[in-house]
Amino acid sequence: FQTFQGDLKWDHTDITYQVLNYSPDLDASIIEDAFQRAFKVWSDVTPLTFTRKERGKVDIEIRFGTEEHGDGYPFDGKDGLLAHAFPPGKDRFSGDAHFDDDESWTLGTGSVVKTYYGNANGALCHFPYIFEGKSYSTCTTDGRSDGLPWCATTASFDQDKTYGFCPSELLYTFDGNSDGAKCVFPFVFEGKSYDGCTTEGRTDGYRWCATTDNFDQDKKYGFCPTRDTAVFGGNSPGEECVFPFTFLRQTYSACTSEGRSDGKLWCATTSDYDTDKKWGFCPDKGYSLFLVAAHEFGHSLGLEHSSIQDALMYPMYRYVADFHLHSDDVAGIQFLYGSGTGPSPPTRRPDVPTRRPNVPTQRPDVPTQRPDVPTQTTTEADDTSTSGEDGSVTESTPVEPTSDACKVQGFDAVTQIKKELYLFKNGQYWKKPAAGMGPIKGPLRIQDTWPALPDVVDAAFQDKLTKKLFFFSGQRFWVYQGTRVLGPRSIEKLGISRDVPKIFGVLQKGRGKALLFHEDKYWRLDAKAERVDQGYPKRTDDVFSGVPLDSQNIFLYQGKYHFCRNPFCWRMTPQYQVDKVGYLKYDILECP
Amino acid sequence: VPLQQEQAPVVISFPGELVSQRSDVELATHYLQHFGYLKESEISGGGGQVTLASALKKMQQRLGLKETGQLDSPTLDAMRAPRCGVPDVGS
Repeated sequence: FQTFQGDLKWDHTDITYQVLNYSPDLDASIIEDAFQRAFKVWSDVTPLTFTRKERGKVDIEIRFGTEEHGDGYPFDGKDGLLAHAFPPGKDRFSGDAHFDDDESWTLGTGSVVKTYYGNANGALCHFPYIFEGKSYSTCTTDGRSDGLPWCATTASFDQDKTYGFCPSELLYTFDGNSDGAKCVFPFVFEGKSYDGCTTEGRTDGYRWCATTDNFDQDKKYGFCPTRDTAVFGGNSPGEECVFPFTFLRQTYSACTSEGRSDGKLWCATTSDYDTDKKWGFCPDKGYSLFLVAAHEFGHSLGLEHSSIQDALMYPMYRYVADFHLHSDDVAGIQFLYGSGTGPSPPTRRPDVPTRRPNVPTQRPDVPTQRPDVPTQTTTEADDTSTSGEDGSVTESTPVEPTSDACKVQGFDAVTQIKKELYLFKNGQYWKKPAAGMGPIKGPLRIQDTWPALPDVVDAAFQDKLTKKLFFFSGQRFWVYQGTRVLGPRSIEKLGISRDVPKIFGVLQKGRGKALLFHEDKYWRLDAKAERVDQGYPKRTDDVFSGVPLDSQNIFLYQGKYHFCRNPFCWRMTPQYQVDKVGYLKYDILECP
Repeated sequence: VPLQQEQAPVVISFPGELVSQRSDVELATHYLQHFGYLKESEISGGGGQVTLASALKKMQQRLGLKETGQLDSPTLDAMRAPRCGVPDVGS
C-alpha cells in the first residue's frame, strides 16, 4: 500500500459525510446504502466511524458529476475514469469523492431497477420475467396504455402477478426543487415547448424537466431518472435506442459494434443515424457503485494506490461478487489509524491454502506426528544442533519447550539457512523446514549454537558461495564459518556509514552477493570481500516498489523476497512484482 | 478483372465522444502523463522512444504487468481499462 506524501490523515476518528446529489441511474436509497456499505469496509478494521449529515460542514462531500465538474480534474465520458477522490486535509476539496455520471452505475451486474407503487412493496425487478408467455429482460410498457414502464418482481408475472413501476420521468423526478414530483409534458422553457426531458439550459448534461407546464413562470423542476433501457454516454445519454435505425445505409434492429474499433455496443437514438448523428452506448453490466466508492473512500481517508492487483486500492476496476478487504488495504488503513474493535481483519484470501485442522502445537520433543504431517528425518532438522564446517547447523539444547513461535509478537530476524527458515527473538530461535508442512522446532538458545552472538539479532543470512553465516545486531556484525567466528565488527568495516543504526534484513542475490536493507535504502554486499559495492546505497522503492519501507524482517524464502511488518508479509518475485500479501504466522509459519 | 478486395471494417468518429479513438502512442502518452509516470518536460525534452520506454516500465512494474518497456497488448489493455482517476505516481 501507499499513503499520500506526508501520511495525510484525518486528525479525528468521527468522520462525517454528505451526499450532495444523486445519480439518475439508481434509486437514492440504493445509492445511500452503497455508500454506507463502502464506509463500513473501512470502519470494520479501524477505530473510524462515519456519520451522514444532511447539512453543515462535513469531512467528505460526495457528488456525481460529468466532464469538468468544478474541481479542475474533468471526467472523460463513459468508461475510462470512473471516479476520483482527494486526500484528507483542510482544503476545499479535501476528502471529497466524485463519481463520473457518464458511467452506468449499478451494483456491478447490470441494471438494478427498484420498483414503485404496484403490489411488490418496492422490490427490485426480476430479469428476465415472463409476461403473457413472452420473456422480458427490461422494463416494458407492453400491456399498458399510459406509457408507464413496469416490470415483474418475480420470474413470472403470469404466475405470480407481482409487479411495480420502473423509474421514469412519468413517475417522479429527483433533486431539483419539486420534492420528486413527476414531469409535466409539454412544458415551456425560455418560450419553447418541450415534450420530454432535456439537457437544454445546462452544461453538465443532466436531463431535467419542469414539474408544472411552464418553467419560465413557476421555476419548478427536477431531474429525470434514467430508464433501464436508456443509453449512456455518446451525445444523447438518458435517451432510448430507436429500433430499427439506419447507419451507413444499413438497417439495425439491435445494438451493434459496427463503426467502432473497441467492440462496444451502441445504438442510434433516432431512426436515422446518418442524418441525425444521435447515439449512445447500450446498457451493460455497469460499474459497482459500492466497489468504486469503497476504493475512493480509501483515498478520502489517506490511502494512495496499491500495486497489489487484488487489493481494493489497486487503481483498476474489477468486479468481485464476494468482496473482502485485502490484507494490504487493512495494513494500509491501520498504518494510518490503527486497528479497530470491529470484525477481525482481514479475511483470508482465496489463494491461501487452508490450514489443516488440529495440527498440534509444535514441541521439539514430541516424537509423534499426525499421519499427514511429514516426519523430520534429516540431521539438520533435528532439535539439537550446532554450526558445522559447511554452515549446516547441529547440536543445541532446547529451552523453554512450551514457548510457541506462533505466539511470538514479531521476530527480531528471519532468514533461510540451507533448507530451513530461522526465526530469531530475544536470545532464542525457531526453525521450520522451508519445504513441506513440517513442524516448527524450538525455541533453541542462540548462544548454544552461535556463542559469540548477542541476544538480539536484527538480520542474518548465509552466503551460498562461501557458506559464511553473517549476523547483524545494531551496528555490529559477526561472520561464522563453521565454528570459526569473526566479530563483532562495526558495519562501517563493510562500507556502511556510521549513521545507520541497524540492518533490518538481507536478501541473498545469487552467489556471493547480498542486499542489506535499512528503511528506504539498501547496499549490495560482496560476501567474499566483505565490502559493499560501489554505487550504493540505492533507494529501496526504486526497485522494490510496493513493499513497506519500514519492514521489520526482510528475507529470501522459497526463492522469493519477503518484506514483513508485523503481522503482514509482502511477497515479491525475483522480477520485483508483489504477488501476495499474507501473514507471517499463518501463511509462512502455518500456525493454526 | 481486378481481384475483389476484402472490405476493411469502417471505423468512424462518433460525435460527442470525449475520448476519441486515439492512436496507441497518443493513448500511452496521455495515460503515462495523466497518472504521473511521465512528465511534460520529458516529452518535450526530445527523449522520444527512450523516455516512453522508461515510463512504460515504471507503469508496468507499478501495475503488476510484465516489464517490457514496450507498448504491448497487455499494456494497452491496461491503459484502456476502467480505473480511478487519482494519479499512481505523485500528487
